[in-house]
Amino acid sequence: IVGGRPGNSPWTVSIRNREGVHFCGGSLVKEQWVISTRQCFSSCEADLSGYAVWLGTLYKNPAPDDPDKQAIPIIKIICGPSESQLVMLKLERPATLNRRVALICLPPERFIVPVNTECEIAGWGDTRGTGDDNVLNVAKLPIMSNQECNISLRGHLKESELCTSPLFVSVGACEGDFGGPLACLTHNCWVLEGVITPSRVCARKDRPSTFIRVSLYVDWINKVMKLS
Amino acid sequence: QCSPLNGFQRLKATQLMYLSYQREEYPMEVEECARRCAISFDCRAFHYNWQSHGCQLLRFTQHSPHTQLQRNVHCDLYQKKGYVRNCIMGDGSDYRGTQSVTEKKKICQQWRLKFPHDHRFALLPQNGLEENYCRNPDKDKQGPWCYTTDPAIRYQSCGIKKCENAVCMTCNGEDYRGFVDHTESGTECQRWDLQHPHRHPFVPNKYPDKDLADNYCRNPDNSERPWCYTMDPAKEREYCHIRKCTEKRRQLSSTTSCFRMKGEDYRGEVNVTSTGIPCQRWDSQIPHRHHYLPQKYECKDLRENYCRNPDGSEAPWCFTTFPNTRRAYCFQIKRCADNVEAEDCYRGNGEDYIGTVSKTRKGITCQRWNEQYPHKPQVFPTMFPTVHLEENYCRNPDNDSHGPWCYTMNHNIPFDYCAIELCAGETKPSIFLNPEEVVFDQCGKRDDRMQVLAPITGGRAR
Repeated sequence: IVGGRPGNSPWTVSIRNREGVHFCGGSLVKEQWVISTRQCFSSCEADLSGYAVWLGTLYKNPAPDDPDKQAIPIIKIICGPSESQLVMLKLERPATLNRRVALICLPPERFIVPVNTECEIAGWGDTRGTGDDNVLNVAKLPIMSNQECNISLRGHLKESELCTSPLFVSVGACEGDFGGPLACLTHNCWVLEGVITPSRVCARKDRPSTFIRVSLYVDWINKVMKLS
Repeated sequence: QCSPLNGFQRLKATQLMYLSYQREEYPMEVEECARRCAISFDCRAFHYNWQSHGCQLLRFTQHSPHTQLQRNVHCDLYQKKGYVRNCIMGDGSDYRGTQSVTEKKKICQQWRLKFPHDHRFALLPQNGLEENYCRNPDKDKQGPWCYTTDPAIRYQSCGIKKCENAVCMTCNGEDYRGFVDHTESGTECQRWDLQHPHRHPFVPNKYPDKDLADNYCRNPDNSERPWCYTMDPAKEREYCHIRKCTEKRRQLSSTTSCFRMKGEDYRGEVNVTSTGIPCQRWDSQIPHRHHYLPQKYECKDLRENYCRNPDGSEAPWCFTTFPNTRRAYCFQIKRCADNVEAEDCYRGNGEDYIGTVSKTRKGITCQRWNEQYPHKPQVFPTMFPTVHLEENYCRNPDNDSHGPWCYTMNHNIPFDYCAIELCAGETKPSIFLNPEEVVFDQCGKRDDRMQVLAPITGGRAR
């Protein structure tokens, strides 16, 4: 995260490859289910044995005896509707919820986040020298309307995306944050409104950031959890 | 430092069935079981039951007559390498395979017969002289041989290849699946499924596509050549000597504008990371020193400073020109579309679709709606009598906003959307807004008192 600061985002998970190296983020939506982005995974039928999610730790490389860390193998990947670029990862066992690990709410179906709602992105990715690369960083970003965003992006925005406003300084997601959450506080609850997707640049102060709009895919998410 | 298991090839979750054979199982550790089998000329294989820790010695292998392999999740079958390998190590005096023709295609004479050629070799359990199989009872340097059934040719070598020559390697040997189990200095390899003498991360279960079988040389980490951990505690790992193939490797279809799977065949010219950092040239060691030299990885196309994936990472990547960022992914390169072509179209959400498309967008065949396998449906014909849940046709009984779907015949994928697209001119309803009525459950709460971590300066403070 560029322009963020060390923080607490108990639903943000780190996705690790077979060597235990972090490569993407994700969000814990049920004890045994994580949402991330398709771009992080080789295939919708990938054999993910050896891959795991790490939860509960604020550090990118926690000590082996870190009592807060939960490392849970991934047993299944399910790809979302093609244009969604979402994936759901089923974990081998349910995560234990505690002060460090929490679920994030799903938004109501087709819900539009009100403009200027204060949201957060979180991840263990590159900070571009703006912070500590070894800890979970969090940054605040306000929601921008799709109409206004589309003008800024010259008509390239899809209805299945949502935007946050550019700030006066560079703030945004970067390498290693992809798949992680855009979480917004609504009615005193943190809601997963967006998923961070790869973009060509990290955090430009003159352009809005775009995310996958989760509310369009809530029916699919619930169906996956019900049928799998 | 030898492990008795090194002399065996393991078949996981497998049991060898033999007609009317019932032998007792004795509780012991797997290595002790291997040791007992190794020293018994009578023993050719053993079962090890991981549930009961039982050891069952066997006098036959999968190549013996009247045997059959069966799946048994509690049991592994270990067979002496000499009986199952089709190549030889050293002079091949431990070869116990079933080849019975010579290198010039002469049929071998039965060892128990003295005709057409008389000989003085006795049939002993230790020399393995059975049937008319090629053997090397006199440690001939040419390897296993036999007397031939041709009266004019007394004996002939069988021409069984040495394991280091039997299977050649292409590129850096990532696909090498041969049977060399010694390093280039002659040190015995450590089994991948053991953690001694060296602890290591390459546990076979974690790398199902790398074939980390027994103690054979492999290249699971995209090193320059196949290698193994050694049985020498003082030497962690060493390369193996394996012949390079002389014929050209079959060129896999590469991509330039997008990447497939992990992008190992991406050959495009994107040369910045997904976050906009220019890539370092592969033939340069500045600012980052590395071992991915283009000349050592000839199949990886490490040209210029283009994003590539020479090490099986998650996507194409490169070393960056920023001294503080060693390497980064090029995730901005799109993945190639991998959906099959749509075969029909639907209107609305496809709730009225009654066509006959019966495969998913990935080309997987749909499960019949009235079947219970591989997935137990929660939607079935009697539940939705008006929706025509016929055969295995794609339908939308639950008015899924993403279109018709079906249960799939792939046991890992419970359901998926179908190879059908929205008909031309059809549009999806736009999203609506009703934030006032939102009610959330217990999720999405956190303790903000523990939000801030103090800047980390050496110690890990709260």
